[in-house]
Amino acid sequence: MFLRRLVIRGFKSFADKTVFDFTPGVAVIVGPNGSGKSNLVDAIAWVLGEQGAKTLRGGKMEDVIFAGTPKRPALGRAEVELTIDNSSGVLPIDFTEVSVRRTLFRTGESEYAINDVPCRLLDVQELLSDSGIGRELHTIVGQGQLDEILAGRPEDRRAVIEEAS
Amino acid sequence: MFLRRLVIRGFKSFADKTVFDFTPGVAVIVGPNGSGKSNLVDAIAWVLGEQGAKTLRGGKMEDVIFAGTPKRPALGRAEVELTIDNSSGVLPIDFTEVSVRRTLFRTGESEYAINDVPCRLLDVQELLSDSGIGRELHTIVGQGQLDEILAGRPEDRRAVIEEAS
Amino acid sequence: IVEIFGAAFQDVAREFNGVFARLFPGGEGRMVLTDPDDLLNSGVDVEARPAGKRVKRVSLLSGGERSLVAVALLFSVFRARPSPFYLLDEVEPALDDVNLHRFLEIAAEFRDRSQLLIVTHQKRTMEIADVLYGISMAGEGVSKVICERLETPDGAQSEQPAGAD
Amino acid sequence: IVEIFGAAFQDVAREFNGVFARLFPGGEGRMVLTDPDDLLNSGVDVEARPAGKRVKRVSLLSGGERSLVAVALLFSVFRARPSPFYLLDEVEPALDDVNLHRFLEIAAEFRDRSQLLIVTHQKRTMEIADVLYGISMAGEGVSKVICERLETPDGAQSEQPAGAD
Ligand SMILES: Nc1ncnc2c1ncn2[C@@H]1O[C@H](COP(=O)(O)OP(=O)(O)OP(=O)(O)O)[C@@H](O)[C@H]1O
Ligand SMILES: Nc1ncnc2c1ncn2[C@@H]1O[C@H](COP(=O)(O)OP(=O)(O)OP(=O)(O)O)[C@@H](O)[C@H]1O
Ligand SMILES: [Mg+2]
Ligand SMILES: [Mg+2]
Repeated sequence: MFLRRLVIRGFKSFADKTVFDFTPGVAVIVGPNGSGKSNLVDAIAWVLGEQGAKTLRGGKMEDVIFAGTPKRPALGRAEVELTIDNSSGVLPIDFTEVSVRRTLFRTGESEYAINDVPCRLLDVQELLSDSGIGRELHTIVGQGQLDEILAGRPEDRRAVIEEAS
Repeated sequence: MFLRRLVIRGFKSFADKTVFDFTPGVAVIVGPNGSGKSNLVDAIAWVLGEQGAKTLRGGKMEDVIFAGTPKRPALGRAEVELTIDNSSGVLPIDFTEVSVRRTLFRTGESEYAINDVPCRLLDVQELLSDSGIGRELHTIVGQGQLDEILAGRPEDRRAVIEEAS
Repeated sequence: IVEIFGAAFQDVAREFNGVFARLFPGGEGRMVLTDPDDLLNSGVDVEARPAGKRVKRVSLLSGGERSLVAVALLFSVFRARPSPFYLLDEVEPALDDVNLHRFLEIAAEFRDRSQLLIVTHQKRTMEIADVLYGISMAGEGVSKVICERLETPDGAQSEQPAGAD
Repeated sequence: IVEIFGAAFQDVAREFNGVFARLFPGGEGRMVLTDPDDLLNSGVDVEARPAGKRVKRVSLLSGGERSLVAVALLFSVFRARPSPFYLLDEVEPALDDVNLHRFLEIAAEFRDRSQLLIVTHQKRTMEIADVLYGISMAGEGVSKVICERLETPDGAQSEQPAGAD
């Protein structure tokens, strides 16, 4: 199981539809300060169900929608779709590829879909819960967050091990 | 006014008497992880009156005394002396050079001296207060502390400007 | 539930011994339960003593040493309870050249087990990549991506300008 | 007291305009009072908009952009109300090459006004040094220092092994 493809449109600084094709192994992401690297990390955490606006460095969830620049108007929605290779059958679903999509409209409405079929956040969380993916498990370590695992309390470190098992 | 000389003995990892001769201009301090660079920064903040053990990354103030290594026994005291060039007469004292010394014994006793004359912490603080030196003023920015000036509240940023004026 | 945590803790602690020994050659590190008699509620702590030092308390370690201990803990969890992918956003800026090399050696080993995505500014980290993604903002506040598949051991090289369709 | 703060704020804010314009060419940044009508209690805030972007909120900036804004604020205070010396412990690891260069250009200007001590792992930062202090731990947990006076513009080069007497 691995990440195959990520499509971002209207999420933070990714105003245009942007496609990442991933392969197994080590992928290194580089670029100038403020170019959008951590926004990419946020997009992956978001599509996997991240609910905290503050964890996504915003004030309210709407801050993830492209806010516009002097040359371009703001957009009305943010959409991220992550396709996961499931040929090893780890995800409890009968497909060799599973796509999870999350959309947020400026009106506040939010939509989820698995393989193009609309669903609830709960369905996405259930689908992923046994697969060991997500920020709680420290499989996503955001910028400046590495030290939290040491600075936290012993119960927090226990929680990391519990979630991973 | 500038720092002329720093003598450290028994403070954190500086077990042996160590002398730094400083000159005006830009001094860059380099070295491997864990070699003692931030301990040097702590030594300067400490001799200038830093009272918070936690700011010095310890549990109690005694943690600043050389704790020993597998090859060397712990020491009984930590001592730091900072000599400041005062030829411009900024410090309210009639000397062209002013030395501030701070000593801490494992018994918990602590001694201060200005130009070799024993004094109280209050005397050191009064001597330095109008000169614009110290951590409160952000003239000493410890490792990992840069972001605090942005992350703090607006009142904290005001305090920085107030102290500097 | 208690058995699951107990078994997971044993596995992670065993991995930690191995990973720590590679990141801190000659040092001693281990994971401990804060309350071994109460597996249901016990927290998890970490002891870390770099080579040639006596201090075990994590708060007295240097900035770079702390990053390395945190990485050792994460990598141990990753090895004991593997996840399909990991996403690390600038976790190594505090490391000196020697420690960066040790970190990269272990990070690259994940290549065979999982998918690893690393955001970085360090040139040495780029060298372990199978694929490099360059993100830029071409002046108008919108992120674009360029993907470059690096020379893989079998020599296949390809460059596709991923991104907006 | 109120006049002193008021005047200091004006001076720092004016400096900030200049420093920000050099660190963020084409961007807009300014310092504002949270309550301009109440000079006695008002806090201080910072607005920062990098070139080509619309977002002004500091929390939405990237890691490197935040470091740069914090540095701009500190340097403005230093220029408006100079202190005899400054001590910065690894403040620039999050900066990319272009921003590191801009930071160093302004940092080096302090050479003529104050004494600047910088702890770093960045090779480019070492290049602005008048004097380089290397700290090492030669294996036995005790810090030692070597001082090297770099080639100054008039060519004087000297190497003295400072340290234990
Ligand atoms: N909703 C949004 N709409 C448009 N732009 C946004 C939005 N949210 C954040 N940004 C922009 O994205 C930029 C930050 O991007 P990001 O944090 O990904 O940078 P980065 O590549 O990680 O940089 P660094 O190397 O400094 O960490 C900011 O400049 C911010 O203005
Ligand atoms: N009281 C003490 N006695 C002996 N050693 C100490 C004492 N306090 C701290 N140390 C040691 O000093 C080391 C930390 O040094 P310091 O924080 O100065 O490193 P550094 O050079 O800043 O490294 P980095 O580049 O990682 O930030 C630790 O390894 C710690 O064991
Ligand atoms: Mg970032
Ligand atoms: Mg340090």
